[in-house]
Amino acid sequence: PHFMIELPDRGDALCFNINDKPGTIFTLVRDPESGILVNGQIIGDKKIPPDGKINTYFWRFGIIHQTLGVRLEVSTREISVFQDGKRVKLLWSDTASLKGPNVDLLVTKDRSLTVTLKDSVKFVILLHKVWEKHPYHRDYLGFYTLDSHLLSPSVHGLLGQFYHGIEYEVTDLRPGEVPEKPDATMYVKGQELNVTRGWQRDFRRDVKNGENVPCWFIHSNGTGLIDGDETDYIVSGLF
Amino acid sequence: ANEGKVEVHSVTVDCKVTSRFAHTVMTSRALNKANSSQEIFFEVELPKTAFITNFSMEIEGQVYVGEVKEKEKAKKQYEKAVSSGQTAGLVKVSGRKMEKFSVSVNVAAKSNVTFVLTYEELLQRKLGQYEILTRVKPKTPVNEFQIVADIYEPQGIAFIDVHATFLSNDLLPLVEKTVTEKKAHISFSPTMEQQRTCPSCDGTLIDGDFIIKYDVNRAKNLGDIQIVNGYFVHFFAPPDLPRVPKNVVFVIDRSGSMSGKKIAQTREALLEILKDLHEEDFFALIEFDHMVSPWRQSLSKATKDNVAEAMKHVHKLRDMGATNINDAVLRAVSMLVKDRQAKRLPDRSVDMIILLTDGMPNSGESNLGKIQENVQSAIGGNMSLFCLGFGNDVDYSFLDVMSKQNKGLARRIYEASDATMQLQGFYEEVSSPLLSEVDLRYPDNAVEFLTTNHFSQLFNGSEIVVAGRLTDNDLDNLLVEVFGQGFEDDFKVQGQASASNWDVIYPDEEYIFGDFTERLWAYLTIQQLLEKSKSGSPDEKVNATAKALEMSLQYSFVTPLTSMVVTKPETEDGTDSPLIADKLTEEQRQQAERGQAHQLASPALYTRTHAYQSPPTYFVDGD
Repeated sequence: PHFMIELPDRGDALCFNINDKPGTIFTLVRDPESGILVNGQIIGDKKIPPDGKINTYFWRFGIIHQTLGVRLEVSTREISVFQDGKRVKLLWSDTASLKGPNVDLLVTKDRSLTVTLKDSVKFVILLHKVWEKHPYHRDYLGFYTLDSHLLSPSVHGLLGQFYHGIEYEVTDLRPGEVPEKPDATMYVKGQELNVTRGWQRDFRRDVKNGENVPCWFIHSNGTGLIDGDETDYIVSGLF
Repeated sequence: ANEGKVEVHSVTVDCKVTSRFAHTVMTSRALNKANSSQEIFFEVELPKTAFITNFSMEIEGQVYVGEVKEKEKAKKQYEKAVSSGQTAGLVKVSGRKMEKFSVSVNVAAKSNVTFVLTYEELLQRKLGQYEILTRVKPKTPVNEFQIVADIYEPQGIAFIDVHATFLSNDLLPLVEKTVTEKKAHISFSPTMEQQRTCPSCDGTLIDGDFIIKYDVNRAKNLGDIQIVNGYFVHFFAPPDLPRVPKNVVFVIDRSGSMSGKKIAQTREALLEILKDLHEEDFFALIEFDHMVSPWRQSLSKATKDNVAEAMKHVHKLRDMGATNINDAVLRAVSMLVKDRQAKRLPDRSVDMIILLTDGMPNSGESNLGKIQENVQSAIGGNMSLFCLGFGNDVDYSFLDVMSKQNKGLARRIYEASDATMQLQGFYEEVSSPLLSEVDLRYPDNAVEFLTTNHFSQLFNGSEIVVAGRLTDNDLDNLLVEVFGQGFEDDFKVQGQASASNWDVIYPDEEYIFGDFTERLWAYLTIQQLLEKSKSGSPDEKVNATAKALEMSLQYSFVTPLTSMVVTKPETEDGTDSPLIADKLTEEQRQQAERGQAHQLASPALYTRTHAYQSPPTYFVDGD
């Protein structure tokens, strides 16, 4: 999956990929103070493509808001909401909305799920439907944080650690391997990284084609940009 | 470049066709053997029906990749470079079927350069076959020369023929052809020695056209529907349909400009065409200059006697006078209308007018827009108008638009020794309607962004293609209906199409098919939008142009609305010399042939812009 940190104040964005074995579960957001946790599990393609590159994607997210007592499990197949010991199941094939005292859900048929957790966070999960008989690819999900300003300063996770901004400098722009993707040096978190100008796609407005967002790409699973390395974010269960 | 100082290491043409959609990659690698830098040229010819989708150059380990941009913006952006003559990319007309793409780059001493050009096209079925045409002119023998074509046709391959204009008896056995039920592999890879004109000569035998012709097994009734990756394509050309009789009026320009060869060739072609008329057809001849002279006042049945009489008349065809297209075509329309009203023509028959002209109207109504308006209003959607534009003086776009406004099509006839054959060939294509008013229908709730699904006629030897996007990716069965008017009965079929499992059809292949159905759909949609941008209402024209541009950019097609821009390496004086490749329209091709060189120009790095929205977003998604 590709991660994108958009920084509108700077008119810039940072991006990196995280890949691991299919089945791995990563923590995307963890805020111990508000009791919010977002974990995601990745899957791979149906078989190894001719180029031998194994792509992984998120296919299942587990979301908990302990204080509000809400638990959500969103997969490419269905959406389940657990609250007060009750389970509500929603299908991607229906357009539906669910308004509760603590949580609002809006499903746009076969496309997106918008979740608003009261006084804490708003995010949208996109469903990428792939042709069922595609020999390699399968359905997958995207996770977009829309509003996170109410989360505590201790929020962390692969996405969460960036919710309160990030300081960095980019200098020494130089030709890269391809002319449109120059390399540069990034100073971030006390380290000096070789980064590459590139693009990754934001699928919110156009779920099929996406829109290219220029960004500084941090190589090797975001090493140097993320705290620790990607294995520090691996957990054993979805909740 | 500088013969002897450049060594061409390889020239390869790799063509993959999947369900008529051809993807061709031409690669050429050369070495500058000289002790100083020199300009190396890469010139290739591609079919004019193809869209370039990619071009790249690798020089001294650096890859320069082309980018498709909006043509007008690119032009404005690089006006300065254009005006100072720093342009490099050039697209030229090359014969009737091809256009030439050429670039040149400065390559350092002892360095390599690799050029890669990719283009795509939907092969059109004409006279019962598809044709893949590759033109090769490597100029000198090449270490590695290879043409490879892989054709995947799930409907099954009915026949496949390969020939080349340069194939001698020695080279012929080198063409390898492996054909199985649904797949064909063709390769031609002569060694350097085999390429030479004689054992110690530097000349090469390889110079000309390499042509692959094939047809697929025609699917009965409903046709063939392929569903891949959320898109579908429907090929419709059922076998064994009886032809529908036609009522055809030939409107022949005999004005002064037709004098000499043109009038002689027209005479010759008409004599052959008349011979080919079926006895159940009706026909008429109307000659015109500034006067309109019908052979007879109404259409005649194509009996042997009538045809013989008409041929006698055609022998007397002579050039004279000015050109009054308006009155001539209107006369043809009124003749067909009157004969219909008088019930002199069979109920189930198709009415068509074939106009042959070589010049601009200069007698009677000469305002082109007004003529189009008059003709469209007189025809009222009740007959088809086919136009043949003979030579370079005719305004082809005028004829093209007028035909399309009236359910027909236009064709250019090139002034050459084979003009008679060209005229006959066109007639042969349109002379056998099998069905009229063909409608291909799909459930509204299952498909979207459908390409044109209504066709005035289906001609023998051609094929109707409709593509669209499925709204449901998991759809297993697509309900399809086809309606049309046949000779004796209405044609009506209904059925269900399902997604095929390509792993089963081609078990030994890696997943090579990718998004070809989507690209086929995009190619077809863009072609149709470009047509609409010429002949629709003002609003339609604007919308069609905007949509065609958007899709050309999205799918990276070099169409008449976009340009492929490559930034070349800096030259020794430190200036960037960008290059640009455009797509010519038929009008531009004609202009170019008239001697107005069509030079296209320039540009540099392009920065994509993205509208950032506040507040910030943090996301994770698929690569």
